Parts: sequence; structure tokens; C-alpha cells
Amino acid sequence: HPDLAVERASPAFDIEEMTNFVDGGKDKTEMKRNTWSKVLNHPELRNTKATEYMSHEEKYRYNLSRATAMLKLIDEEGMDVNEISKVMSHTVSGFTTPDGNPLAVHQVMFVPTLMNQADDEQVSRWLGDVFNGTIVGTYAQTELSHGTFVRGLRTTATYDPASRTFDLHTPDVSAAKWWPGGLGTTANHAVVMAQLYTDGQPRGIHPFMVAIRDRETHRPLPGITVGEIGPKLGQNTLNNGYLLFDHVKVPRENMLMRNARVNEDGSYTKPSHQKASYGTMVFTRVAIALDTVDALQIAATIAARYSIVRRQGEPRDDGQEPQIIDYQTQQLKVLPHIAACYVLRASTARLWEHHTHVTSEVRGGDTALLPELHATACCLKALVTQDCSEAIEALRLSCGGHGYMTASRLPALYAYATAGATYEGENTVLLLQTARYLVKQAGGSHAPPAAGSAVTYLSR
Amino acid sequence: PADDTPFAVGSPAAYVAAVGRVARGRVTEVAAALQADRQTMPEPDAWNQSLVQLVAAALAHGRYFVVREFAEVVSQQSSSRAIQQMLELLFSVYLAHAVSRAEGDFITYGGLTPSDIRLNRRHLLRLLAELRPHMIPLTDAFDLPDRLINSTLGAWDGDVYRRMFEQASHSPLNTDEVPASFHQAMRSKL
Repeated sequence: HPDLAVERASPAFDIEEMTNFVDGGKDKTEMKRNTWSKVLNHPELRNTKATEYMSHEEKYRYNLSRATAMLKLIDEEGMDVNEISKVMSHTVSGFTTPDGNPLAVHQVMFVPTLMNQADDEQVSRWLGDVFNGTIVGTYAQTELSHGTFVRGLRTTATYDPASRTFDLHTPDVSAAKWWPGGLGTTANHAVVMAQLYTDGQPRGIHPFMVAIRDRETHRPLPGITVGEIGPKLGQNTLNNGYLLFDHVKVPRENMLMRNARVNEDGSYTKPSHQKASYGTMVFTRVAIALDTVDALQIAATIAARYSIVRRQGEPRDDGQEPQIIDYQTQQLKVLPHIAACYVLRASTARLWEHHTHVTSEVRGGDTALLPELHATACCLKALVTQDCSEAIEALRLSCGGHGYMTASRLPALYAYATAGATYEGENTVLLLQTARYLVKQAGGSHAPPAAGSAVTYLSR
Repeated sequence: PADDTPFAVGSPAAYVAAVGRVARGRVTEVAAALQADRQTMPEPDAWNQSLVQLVAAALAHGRYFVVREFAEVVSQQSSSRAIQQMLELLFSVYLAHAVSRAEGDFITYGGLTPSDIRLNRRHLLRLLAELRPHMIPLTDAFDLPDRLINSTLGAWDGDVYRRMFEQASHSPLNTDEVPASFHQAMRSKL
């Protein structure tokens, strides 16, 4: 388009250099392009279909087949498991699985949970089957009437020393697991968060590896009720599901025991730190923040290009209508959100680096930095998803009626970002968790923050 | 104040300091309110009395974390002067917009006066005009191929209207010029 050509004629900076900044370095840009090239040219992925007119089930099948092809690609390329969530960021996942990835929770929660919360013996027992695709998992925490208040979950796991098994039970329908992606019809295993009881004593929420479907027939196992919860605002093939247990027996060895243990006789060893089992949630919240900025970048690019191409108003001296971006109101709708893309991405990337550092410290037994990381991750996930959701809506409005069309992709991007404000910790609840930490810091009832801490400003 | 840097429109450091003062003010104020309420009511009730302010405090802290980290990123990175200038401009837009969205907080806790607020509003609009010529290069730098953007409005070549017609052609209702439902009995003939 000639108007875009004018905009690109003489940039004030080197665009490739700026791309390197956004990606976090030249090597990261190269790695990203290499990955994208493999995805975009993969024989099972390169040809896409429009899914807007498909039925719910057709969309699921289509997205599942593409998610499976993506998994095969990851396997073929031997990608590092820690890189998978970056590879599956919204940019790529919106291409491979436009309506939601039924294997997303398997990749970004189930696998990291096993890596972080299973002990070494358990990792070696399960990981082979996870990577060869025999085990497809999900992470079942939220219940139908219990959400982000994790201590309020009511699914129970009662240990019986005689049989060396846990009795996993859903006391009533309000405690049905509800929401986990992939749980509906995709997964055959789940990490289930349940209230542990040993010696008649409640021990709090702990994770259990539970088979929910037969590996060969995919039929639900005895005592298990499982299915899909139905359509949502967006991401409709994420395959969110429900799950109930009727006194299901789970072997003792299936409690994930890196942080806490139940011995054969039922004796219980507490985790080294109260928040030690929060690792997966922290990881996921940082990933959500990065991923949502990714969606904002796409929306900002769409709105920026449209704002140049679109002309509307009384023709000027040259006979042309003005470009809408030259209206001050349009500039206010679009430009601050482009700035936000840069600021939020770089800041969230710093939090990712911090997370990597703290995780290695925790593995070495030092949990001092964990409370602040947890508080910061809660806060950033909430702030970034809220900001991005509002920004994408503003960008959609900046495109007038055409932004309301599904074909603009802006409705799907909004649905994606606003979903992030709800799942993996509803934002208000997360902000209150951060506030609890901040109030303790302000009141001096916490250990003083370490040098470089994000809360040193409170202790002055 | 957490940071005594005087506020000055146009100084990113002054904006960052003001964001820090808002965070500190929000947190310490709600902490004090909680402490007072705990003397007269049970903990859950005291907590509930402050929920709205607690959420605002956490968001203010988050905003401070974001701007503090980005300020460090900008100061530490070793790109060309042109990139440095562009990042500073983007940061200035982000900060001025952040202030414009929470003017009450910046007056109450951030050390800004009503006059500063008025100046900031004008400053933001000037910055937008300054950023405008760089909009397309800045979004091109996100380096998004058309197939990943997947939008009729956002493709690289800007051929918006042709793409919209092409997408509309996929509607099943366009398969036949006369949809099958037309051949049912008309209401007037029922």
C-alpha cells in the first residue's frame, strides 16, 4: 500500500536492531525465526483452514491434529522442555491452533509440574511416557465452587497405610474439578491438587499424579467421571473439562514428593517452605504475562497498519481524505499501547530471568527469595493481563466496525487476553496475595528485603 | 517520600520517582488502616474493610516494578543511539499515559500538583505527535509474519479491503445467490 511504503521509506532507527532488543538479543531473534520457519513450513501445519464456520467438534479435531503435529515437531527438533512454553507463545499458537490448543496445559503446566514437584525417581518413572506421548496430562486444581483460594479446595486424598494407597474423593458436585485445559477429552492423566489427610490429620493441598483414562482404550477409569465443560468467550478448543472421583485408589508413589513426603507407615514430612509447591503457578503466571504481551503486539501491529491505510474525512488540498492516525483521538487510542508493548515485554522478561534465578536457588535449598517472587509474579500477571486486555479493546475500537469483524482477529485477541485475567488466579485474588506480602513488608513483620529487591522502597 | 526527586514534566526519572511514591503511599496508607482496624475488629473484618485499597496498592506496586525494571533495561542496554532515543521516547509516552490514567493517585501520593497534571496532559499529546512518524517501523520491529498475524486489517502490504472481500466470500451463506430458506413458503402464503 503506498501509504505504508511512505511510512517505511526512511525509519529513524535500524528496525532489525530494534527487533533484537524486543527479542532479548540477536541470538534470540535468530532462534525465534528458525522456530517460526519450521512451524510455518511444516508439512502438517503450513496449510491452514478457516475455522469460523466449523462445528465445535470439527474445530476441536482440527486444532487437536495441529497441536499433535506441533508436538511431533518439538520432538523431531529435540527442543528443550524449558523452551516449549516460549515456542508455544501466542504468536505461534495462534497460527497452529487458532481456536485454542488442547495440549497447552499438558505442555505449560503438566510437564513443568512433573519436572519441579516430582522427585527424581518419579521423574524417571513418568517422563519417558510423557515425551513419547503415552501419557497426555493436565493440571487439575480449580473446583466448580472453589477457585483461586487454594486452601479452600475440597477434593480429599486420604492415606491408608494398610493398602499404601490414597483414597481420592470428590465429596459433592461443588468440589468437581472444573476448568483444566485438555481435561475434557484429551488427557489420560492429571496432576490433581487435593487436601491430604494422614493419621486423620489434614496436611493441606498436595499434588497427585492420577491416571484418569485407560492408555489403550481412552475410556474413563473406574470411579472417574470426566467430560468437557462447553463453549466460552474464546479459546473454545482448549478442551476445558470437569473431573470427579468416587473413592479412587491412588498408589502412595503417585503423590509428587519433591517437597513433601508421605512414608509407607503414613508419617508425613512437611515441605521445606510453605510456598515450595507454588513453583508451577509462578512459572505459569510469568509465562501468561509474556504471552499476553505477545497478543498485544499483534493487536498493535494490526491497528497501526490499519490506521495508516484507512482514510476518512473531508478531502484535504491534495484531494485525499486524511489518514485516521493523524487525528489526535486515534493517536491516543493506538500509540500508548505500542509503547506499552515495549515496556511490558522488557519488564516481564526481567521477571522471567528473576524466576529462573530463584528456581535454581530453591532447588539448592534456599527459599529466601521465593515469597517476593511469588508476590511479584501474582502482581505482574494481574497487571499485564488487565493492561493488555484493556489495550486490545482500545485497539479494536480504533479500527471501527472492521475491528468488530472476526476476520480482523481483534475479537480473538481480546478473548485471549481477557481470559488471562481470569484463569490461573483471578486477578483480584492475585492482587490481594501481593498486597498481603506488601503490608507485611511495610509493617516490618517480614525479613528485610535483600539488596535489589523490588520492595526496598517500602523499608526506607 | 520513597524518592525525593522533584517532579518535572519531561523527566523520566522524575516520573519513575512519582510512580514509586504512589506505590509507597498506597501501601503504607492501607497498612496503617489495617493496623488501626485490627484494634477494633476481627482480622477477617479488618481485611475486608480494606480490600479495595489493598488491590489498588498491589497494582501501584506492580506499576512501579514495571517502570523501575524498564528504566534499568534502557540504562543498561548497549544499542545504538537511535535505538536508545526511541526507547526513551516510548518510555516517556508510557509514563505520561500512566499518569494520565491515575491522576488522582499522583496528586494524592505522587507529589504532583494540579498544575503538573495539566502540564502532563499536554505533554502526553505532544509526545504522541512525536511518536506518530515512528509507528509503523516500531510495529514492524515486532517482526510478525503475515501468517502469524492472520488479520485482514494487519497484513504487511496493507491490502485491507481486498482481504475483507475474500474473507466474506467464505461465508456459507454466499455459496448460492438465493439461499435455500427463500424457497420455503412465504409468510403471505401461509
